[in-house]
Amino acid sequence: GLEQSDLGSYFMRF
Amino acid sequence: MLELRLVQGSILKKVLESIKDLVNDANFDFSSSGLTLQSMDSSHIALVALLLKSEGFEHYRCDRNTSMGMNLGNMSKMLKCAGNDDILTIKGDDVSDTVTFMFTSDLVREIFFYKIADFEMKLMDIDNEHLGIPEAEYHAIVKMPSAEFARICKVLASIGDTGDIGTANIVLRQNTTVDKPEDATVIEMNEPVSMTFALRYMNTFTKATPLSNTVTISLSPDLPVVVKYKIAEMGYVRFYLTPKMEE
Repeated sequence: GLEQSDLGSYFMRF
Repeated sequence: MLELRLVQGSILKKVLESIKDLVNDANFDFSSSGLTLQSMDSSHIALVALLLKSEGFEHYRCDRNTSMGMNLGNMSKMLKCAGNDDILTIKGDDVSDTVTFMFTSDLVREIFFYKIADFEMKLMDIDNEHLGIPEAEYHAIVKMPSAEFARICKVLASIGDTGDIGTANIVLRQNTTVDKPEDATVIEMNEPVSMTFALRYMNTFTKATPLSNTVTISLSPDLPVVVKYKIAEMGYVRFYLTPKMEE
């Protein structure tokens, strides 16, 4: 199935 | 000392309506350059970023950078007390844990009904995680009428994503032969791109439609989609959403 990743895997957290 | 006056107070009302279903509590960050907000939804797959530049305010005073945590549902309730033509003033200070919203009706047009209303709202401590969002090159950027985008999202969501009742296929072509520039659909494509997104979130983003006649959708296969509503003369509301991908 299709899954959605956390935004943190695309953008840097700070 | 913080004091901001927005002649078109309805702009902030519309901003609140566009983000309150996505985010419950958020920090409003005030600096001399303007008001910003960045917050993820509780599942951390969607993010809203707001900018209202200081130049867009009739009066803007922010002596030092301040962050105010607000419950957006409560803020929306208070802003609903303002008439659509009211002038909105936001006041805060360093010592109290409240923010004041003041609504004044237009003195020129409503001289016999001059009204001042003020609402004090409690602030809250919010542990807000910030994300660094770099400028990116997108494979495709679509600029189109915001109402049309909202209609497409609504129709697709009503048909559903299970395939139970059938399938829907909508093709949007570039169309620049229009009377008004805001009615145009402009597709800038550097490379073909095919992505899948949760319509439920897209539909939530379209709550920002009253803020702008047009919407810009930026797509790249390795990045969250950006759905941007420009707020004339002031800034923008941007929504980011991670794509659905095969695991």
